[in-house]
Amino acid sequence: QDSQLGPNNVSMGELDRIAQNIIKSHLETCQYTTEELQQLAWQTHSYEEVKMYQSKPRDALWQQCAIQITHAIQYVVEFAKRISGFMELCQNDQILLLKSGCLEVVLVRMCRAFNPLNNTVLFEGKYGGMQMFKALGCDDLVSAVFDFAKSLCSLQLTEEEIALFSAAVLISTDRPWLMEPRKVQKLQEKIYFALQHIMQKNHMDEDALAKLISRIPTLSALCTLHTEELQAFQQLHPETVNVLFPPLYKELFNP
Amino acid sequence: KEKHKILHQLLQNSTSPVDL
Repeated sequence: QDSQLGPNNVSMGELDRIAQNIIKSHLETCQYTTEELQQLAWQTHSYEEVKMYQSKPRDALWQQCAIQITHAIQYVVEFAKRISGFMELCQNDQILLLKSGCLEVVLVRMCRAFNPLNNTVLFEGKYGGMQMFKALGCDDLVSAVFDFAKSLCSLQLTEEEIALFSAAVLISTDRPWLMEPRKVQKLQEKIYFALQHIMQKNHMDEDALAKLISRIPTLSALCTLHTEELQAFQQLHPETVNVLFPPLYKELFNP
Repeated sequence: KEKHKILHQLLQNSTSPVDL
């Protein structure tokens, strides 16, 4: 395989090594295994539990969500660290890529914990629908996140593809202020070739990769919307954000 | 570095899946 050349003269052996490393990193750093998610898939929050979430004060539910997001982000940081080549980037670029991409990866990973058959997502141990997040007061964001998860699920990605797509989203030259964009670009290109290779193997649909890549602008729009909603919330509840939100969440998202 | 103290720390820490 090492003598067989793939795109851009990268050997097929190297593409395979990159793919295997990223898939392993993904599987080691997912909060739930595929089997665990399958077992939980039909365990939904009861009517009373949903009512309880709905009747929470707005700031309490925001805090709960911030805690869950922060927890998920810690796993994404660990995923990034295990990707060969990531820790070889300069520290500035490691931080920049994570700061700008971690929430996007959390949203990609969320499709694993989304049941498209009843439009529910895993939250605090059980599945629940959009109405569970009503008290957040940002229906547009919640509904956009659910729409995104449903649309990503419709592509029926394998764990391998989710892993490589997550890495491609994270290691992106589109982020401003990179100090070594060439180095990031080289890594990104290899990840894309590996993703392309796997998708061609797994999908009959020739446009599957194009369809997947076309979801990236939505991811970025969701993160912008999240920042805007956070700013609006912070204006109304500055104390909640300053005192009760996880420090990592504030470090990543505070204006 | 100061601005991203926690992220910086997380990047420096050596962790295993068990720690997660």
